[in-house]
Amino acid sequence: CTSIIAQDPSGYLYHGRNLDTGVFLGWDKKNHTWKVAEKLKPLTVQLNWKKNGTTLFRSLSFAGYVGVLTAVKEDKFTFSLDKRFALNGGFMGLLEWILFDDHEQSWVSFLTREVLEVASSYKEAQTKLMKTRLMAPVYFILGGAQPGEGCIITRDRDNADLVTLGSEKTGSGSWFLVQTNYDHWKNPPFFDDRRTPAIQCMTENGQINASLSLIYNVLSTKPVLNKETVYTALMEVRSGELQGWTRQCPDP
Amino acid sequence: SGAYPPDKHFEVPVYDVDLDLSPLQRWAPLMADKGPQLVALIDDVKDLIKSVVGETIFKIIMNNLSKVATTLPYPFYEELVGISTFSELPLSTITMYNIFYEAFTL
Repeated sequence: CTSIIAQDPSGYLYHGRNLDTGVFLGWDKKNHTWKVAEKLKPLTVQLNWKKNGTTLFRSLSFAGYVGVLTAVKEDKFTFSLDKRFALNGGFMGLLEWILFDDHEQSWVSFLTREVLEVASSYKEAQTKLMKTRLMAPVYFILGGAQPGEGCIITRDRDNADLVTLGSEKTGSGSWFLVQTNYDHWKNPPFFDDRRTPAIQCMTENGQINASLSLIYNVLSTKPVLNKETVYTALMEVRSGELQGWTRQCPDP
Repeated sequence: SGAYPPDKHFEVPVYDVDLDLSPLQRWAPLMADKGPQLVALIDDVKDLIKSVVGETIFKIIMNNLSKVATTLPYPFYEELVGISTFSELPLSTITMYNIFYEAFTL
């Protein structure tokens, strides 16, 4: 996955993401595609979550899945989740859940749903995403409605690392944040470096061009766009608009 | 790339989820449309999990998933039951699909 938050010169925030699957289920030699990515595309849907007749938030999801991976809550915050790999992560959490009855930790995707339903501000969402004990490690990418409100929360089950918009810690520029599937304090592996090209594209275009169209173009640039990409989502917090498209990545 | 604006052909469909409906009912319209495609994916996911964790652990996980579902906080258990009903897939399978992230970060 690749998530990007950008702030234009007037302080307006934009958020976009590519959702990539793993390479599991294998390679379809005939169609040059990863099988699981192709099976998820027809399941991709935009959900308008309604309460009392009004839209509470919008998400991009997969049919049959009740959690939240990508969402916007109008005038409050935007959200995306990128997978974080860990050998001792979620499987141990699942075993603990089965074996012990205390259930003190939260399922990642159910926590995010709860945050979207309940949190009424960027700060409240950030606190909840940072403090809650989780079943599995994850990256939360959160954008707000006010200038400077954007962050990447790197979570393991108990601890959190926070990088905010304006920080140079990720190697991103002062006006944008890029998160893929690797910790910002480490170099991504040579065989899956989407961070460097995404940062290069953003930097070369400059803050003056910060917009949803810029983010879409960056998310459409190989290898940020790749054969594992299922969908691209664009979100605008002020309007609460969310748009999503399934993607096809041409052969190199 | 100069890919923007995106091709309208690839826009994803939009559905409402009415949180004022009971958790058992709120996924019915979506599953009526998308249930068959979900069934097509699930079998492959099961094969994948089996290949990753092995037959024995796979059986332990699947045997426990219905129990796991009952321990999920409200309204998730009820929603999974609703999805299971409308998709005609077993509750254990729907639970596996929904907790896939946690179980397979490796």
